Amino acid sequence: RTSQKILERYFWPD
Amino acid sequence: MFEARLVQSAILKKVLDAIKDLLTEATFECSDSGIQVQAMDNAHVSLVSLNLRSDGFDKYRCDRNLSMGMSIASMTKILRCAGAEDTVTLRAVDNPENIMFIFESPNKEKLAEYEMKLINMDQEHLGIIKTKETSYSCVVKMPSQEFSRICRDLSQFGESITFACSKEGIKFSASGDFGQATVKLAQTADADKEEEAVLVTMQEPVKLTFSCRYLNCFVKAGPLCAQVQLSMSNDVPLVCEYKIGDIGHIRYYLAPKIDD
Repeated sequence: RTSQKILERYFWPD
Repeated sequence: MFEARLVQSAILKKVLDAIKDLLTEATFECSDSGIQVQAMDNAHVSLVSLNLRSDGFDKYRCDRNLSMGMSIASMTKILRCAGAEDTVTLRAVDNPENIMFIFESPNKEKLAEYEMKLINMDQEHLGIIKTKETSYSCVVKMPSQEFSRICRDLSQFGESITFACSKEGIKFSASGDFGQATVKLAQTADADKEEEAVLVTMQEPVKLTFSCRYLNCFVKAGPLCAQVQLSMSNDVPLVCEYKIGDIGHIRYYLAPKIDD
C-alpha cells in the first residue's frame, strides 16, 4: 500500500 | 545487571496504555543512555518510538546493553498490580530470560515482585538509521486533550481526518455518508497557561489525510503530557509527539493516505 511505502521510504531511504 | 527505578509507577502505566493498542510485543533496548523501543504496527503503516533517558530514572544501572523482548499484554497485566503511588523497579541479569518488576508502597511496608518471561524476538531488527532531523513544513503544538477530543469527534464521520495547516491555525475535517465535520483551531494570541496554547510554526502550508484508527491509538498517550506536537510535511509521515515528563518522549509516525 502507498502509505506503507511512504513510511518505509522515510525510515529506510536507499 | 540491569536495574531501573521510577518513583512513579504511574508513568510506566501510562506509557503502556500509550502503546498497547499498536504493539503486541516489542523489544526494549536497554543501554547506559536509557531504554528505547522502536517498533512498527502489524500493518507497517505506523511506527512507535519510545525513549526513556537513564538520567530521568531515580536509579539506573545498565552494565551491558540488553535487548529484551516483552509481551505488551503481559506487561500491562503486571503493571495493573502496582498501586497508584508505588515505586517500580525493573531488574534483569545479563543475558536474561526473565525480567522482574518490583513494586514498593510509599511507606515501604508492602513489597511485591513479579517475574515475566522474556520473548525471543527473532523478527526483523528495525535498525532505523534516520538520525538527521527533518525540517517540517508545519509544526503545531496544541493541548493533548483537545487533539484527543477532535480525533474522537471526527472519527464518527469517516475513516480518515484531513489536517490542513496554515499560519492562521490548523483545520481538521472529516466527511462520510451522513455529513461532514470541520474543527478549526486558531493560533492562540496569548494563552494564560502554556498547556492551553495552540502554536503554529509554518514554512509552507500542508494538507494531509490520516487514518482515524491510528490517530485514535496515538491519543492514548494524552495522559502523559498536556501538550502534543504534530510535525507535518507533504508526502512524509506525520510525527505525533508526547513528552514524558523529564524522562523522555513517545513519538508516533504515521504515513498519510494518498489518493491513487
